This record gives sequence, C-alpha cells and structure tokens, in this order.
Amino acid sequence: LPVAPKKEKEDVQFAKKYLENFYDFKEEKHSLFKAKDLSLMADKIREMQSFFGLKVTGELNHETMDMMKQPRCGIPDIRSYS
Amino acid sequence: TFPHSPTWQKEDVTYRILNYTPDMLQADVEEAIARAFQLWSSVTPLKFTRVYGGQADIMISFAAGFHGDFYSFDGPGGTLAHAYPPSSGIGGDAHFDEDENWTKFTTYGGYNLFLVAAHELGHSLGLSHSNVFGALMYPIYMARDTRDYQLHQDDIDGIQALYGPPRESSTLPTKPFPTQEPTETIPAEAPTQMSPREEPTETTPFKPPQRPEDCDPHLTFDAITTLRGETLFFKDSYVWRKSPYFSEIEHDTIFSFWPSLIAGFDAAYEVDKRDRVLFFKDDQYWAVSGYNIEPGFPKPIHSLGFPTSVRKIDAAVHDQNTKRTYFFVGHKYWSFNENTHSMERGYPRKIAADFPGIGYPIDAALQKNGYFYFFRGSNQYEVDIKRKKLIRIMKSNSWFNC
Repeated sequence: LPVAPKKEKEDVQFAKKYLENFYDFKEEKHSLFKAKDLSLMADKIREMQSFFGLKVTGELNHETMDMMKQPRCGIPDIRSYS
Repeated sequence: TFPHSPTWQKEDVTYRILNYTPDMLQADVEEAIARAFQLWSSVTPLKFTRVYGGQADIMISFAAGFHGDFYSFDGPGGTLAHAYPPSSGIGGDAHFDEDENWTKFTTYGGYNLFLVAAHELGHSLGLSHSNVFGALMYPIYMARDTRDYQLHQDDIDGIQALYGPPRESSTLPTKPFPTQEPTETIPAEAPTQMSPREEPTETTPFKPPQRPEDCDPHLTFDAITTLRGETLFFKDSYVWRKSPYFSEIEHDTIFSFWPSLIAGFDAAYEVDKRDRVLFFKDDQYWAVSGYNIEPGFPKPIHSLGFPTSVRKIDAAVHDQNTKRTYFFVGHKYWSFNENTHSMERGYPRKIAADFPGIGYPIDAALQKNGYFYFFRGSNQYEVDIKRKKLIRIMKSNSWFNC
C-alpha cells in the first residue's frame, strides 16, 4: 500500500528514537537515499535483537517492538555517552 | 564495562542523596540506596560513605523531564533512570525519573527503587549493560522479589574485573544494613553494633548453590508439577524439565520462566483444565498461566481456607478425575474442591490414615498416569489414586533416566 498504516508509522518513529538513544542510530534527515537509511536501521535492529537474544531478523516485528517498549535504564546498550 | 573501563581510583567512594521522591518515605529511599550500595560493596573492596553536604563522588537525585544533562527523562514508563560512569563532575551521578512511581515493594504498580538503584550504581562504578538475561545490569526492568537479593554471577564477574574481590578484613557476611544511623559506611565497620553472628568473617563472592547432578542418589525436590503435558521438578532456583516430546532432561531456572517469582517453592500443582499452575512459598501463593503470572497474586494461603496456624504447605497434588487438590502439611492433609473453590468438610485428616506407608512431611507430590507420586527425601512413593494403595518405592530421580 502506498501509505503505511498510522500505527505502523508510529512504531517506526518509536523504533527510530529507541535506536538513536540506545544503539547509535543516526537518521540522515535530508538524505536522498532513503534505502540507505532503511538498511542502516535494519542493521541497528539486528544489533538490538542480538543483544537481547531475540530472533535476529532486522525487521520491526512484534517481539522486537515489545522489547523496545519495556521499561528500562536510559544508558545506551551499545553506543557510549556523547 | 564502558569504553576505556573507567573506575574509581580509590576504595572509599562517597555518595550524597540530593533530594527525595515524594512517592516514598525518606527513610525508605535511604534504605533502598544503602542496600543497593551494599550489594556492590559485598563483592568488592569498595566502601561507600554517605555525606550530607558538598560534592560527593556519586550524587543521587530525582528529576523529571529535562534536568540539566543531555538525556532528558520521558515521563512515565520508558526510561526509568540513568547514571554516569566514574569520572569527575557528573561522573558517577545517578538520576531517577521522578515521573515514575517509586516503591519499596515488588509490585506491578510501581518500580522498586532498590532494584533500579542497584542497577544504576553499577553504572556509577563502571559497569555497562549486560546482555545476560537475569543479570542486574541487564537493561530491562524486571520486577522480582528483593528479599535476600543477590547479585548474578555475571554482575560479580564484571565488577570484580574492575575492582577485584573484597579484602578479607573488610568483608562482611550479608546482613541487614543499618537504617537509623545518621551516617552509614557500608560495609559497616562498627563491631559494637554487631551481634556475634554478624562478626566479620572471610567471605567469598556469592555463588548460588550448584544444581545437583540428575543422577545424584541423594537428590531431593522442593516441589513438582505438571505443566502443559511436561513435568517440572523444582529444587532451590533450579528446574528440571521433562517433556514427553524430548528424551533429554532440560535444565532451567525458575527465574528464566517467571522472573518475579521467588525461588525455593514449597509446593506446586497444575489444574490442567484451566491451564493454571499454582506455586506456594511460605504463606503466599501465585497462579501462573504459561509464562504469565495472573494479576492479583500473590495471595495468602489462608484465602484457600487454611487455618491461620498453617504457615506453609509441604506439598500439593491435583486429582484431575475428582477435581480435588490435596494439600499436605506436616502429618495431615486437606482436600480442596476446585469446582467450589472451598476446602472439603472432614479435613484435615492424617496422612497415615489414608495413605499408609507414606511418611511425613512430604516434600513434593505429583499426579501422573493414574498414580500419585509422593516425594520424601531421596525416595518417592507410587500410590494408586483410586485405592490409595502404595504400589512401590523408587528413588526420587527415577524420572531422569538414571
């Protein structure tokens, strides 16, 4: 479908923020290469899934979203403080 | 550890509580923080001294939203707290999100301050996040019982990689920490405040009791239950999982299935028609369905109809045919009707009167294939359910293909 469902959009935004905070994901705001961004995000999702022992798919599935929504410590898992 | 492994280059580290959350009594906040420090001091040479003014190495505060660093808090849920690795200035400081509901209890209605503080202070000392599920430094909050809380071996390995093990002369056995003293140095070094039992002794880092071998002839169990066709044997924090689908016995921990349950069950049984397993420990019980703990638990065992003189259950077993559950306490047993949710009249009765040949107390009980199996010490007694007749006596671990 040309337009992603609202819920899905919210999930992606939430996941981006999560990956920025805890996995050093940086979205290139003005990038012309959206595919590159998606690939970077998938890599970060894989990193996160691997850290938590989830099935590593690179996809934002329910299991991964559930883990991202758990209450947690604000210290990054992979990246260090900047 | 963090990049470059920052640590405190001294063993005497100071902390200061800058403010308090209104969610808890100040004394409870102080107690939670002090207990959290004690966890780490019990496995390292570090000593933590509370100061009441000026700059401390570790400054502890509660704040909401933006609070002066580059990591604003995010309202209820999400991020609960954060802390900085050892260094000067903000280094070592621990911040707790005031938008959370902080509690000293282990409930689902708030976050246990002791657990979160212990985790954050791990960061303050130089530990980063662990990917070992069950470790204190795992990044996700997991409600769990904090009585007799002990560090995971992964946490101990991490902190001792930075600071080494405790010095013999400065270590103490685990003891309740002081809550009333105006200042506290942890570990406490005031022999006059100690009872003889609490005198300094040589201690080694905590290691949970090792899981006994499957075929150890002296193997005993705390509790046994079926669960969705499988059989689970419990001993301390360990679970032996026997599945009809696999020949191997799987070894797990209670924590890996139900992180918030307390290890060391007294009794357990399954009501298979309701997909429900009940676990008993001391005077409380929990109901679980698969991995989920049902809301509203734990409940007192007296809500099942036991008199207040009953403080704990030795064993429990459910008879699928009669829908009755038998509870064993000392030399007596009760019969509970699962349909009416009430204790049956005429009970308790003496175990010896109805189950001749079975001694007491019973450690654990299991219903399987038309038989009851009563476990006592390293033996189990196979009893025909209908005739209540002892068929044979076997070793407790006969289920493990020994």
